Amino acid sequence: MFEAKISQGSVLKKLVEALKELVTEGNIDVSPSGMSLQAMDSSHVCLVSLVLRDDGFDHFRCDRNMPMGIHFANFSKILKCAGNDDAITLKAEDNADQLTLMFESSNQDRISDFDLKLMSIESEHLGIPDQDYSAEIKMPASEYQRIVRDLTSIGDTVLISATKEGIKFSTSGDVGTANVTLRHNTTSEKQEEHTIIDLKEPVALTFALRYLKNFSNATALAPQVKLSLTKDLPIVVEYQVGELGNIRFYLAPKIDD
Amino acid sequence: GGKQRSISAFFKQT
Repeated sequence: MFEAKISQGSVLKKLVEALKELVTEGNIDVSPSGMSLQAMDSSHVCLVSLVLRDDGFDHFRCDRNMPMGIHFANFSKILKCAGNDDAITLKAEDNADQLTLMFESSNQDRISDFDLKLMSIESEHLGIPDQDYSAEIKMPASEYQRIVRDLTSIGDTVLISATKEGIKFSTSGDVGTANVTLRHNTTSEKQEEHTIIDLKEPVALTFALRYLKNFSNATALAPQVKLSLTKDLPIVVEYQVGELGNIRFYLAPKIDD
Repeated sequence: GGKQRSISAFFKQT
């Protein structure tokens, strides 16, 4: 059987809110080492990879590896019934066709349970190699959200260029043009306000803004976001989910015709 | 503008 308890249930709520616009359905794979998900959006342009480690949960037990086919809009409907301060326990029997979610209020005076129907989903699994990137940029998640939101109102695609001057986001459209440059900045006493640019070589890539904006639905999960760029490869937009794991979004670059 | 390739073109199936 599978059983996982997370006392900070709001994390699970935020994770599903981060995913549900991008991914309709997917297999959450459970194993003794934790929970993971790999899923593409419907146009197969981007990939989301979620890893939640067993030791990040308050309790975790999984006797047998199994995929749990989840419809994320339905998962979200049930998680919306959990209070923000509730503890959430997930339970499933081996080869079950449903996932039980139990919500406990923080003073344990209210307990509710819901069953989510599971689906059988055929999915391909992609091997994502660990690699060095030409540029890695850490910035406040709220800053990333602001940039992609602002630029989406101006254009459809963004040129992201990382140089020793900083990281520049450029777009253009019917309205005109826009450029936002962030410089390396570690002056704040608060680490989450730092912008850290780790540049091995200059790189410039073009991406569809609507996906980058969609990734910012994960903003509530982490104070910082990390962007990783290498020529001709997908950008990685990564949010650390506390001690629990991380969520990474991969988006293929636009290539000139 | 520009072409948009499928994300799966960048990674190997396992």
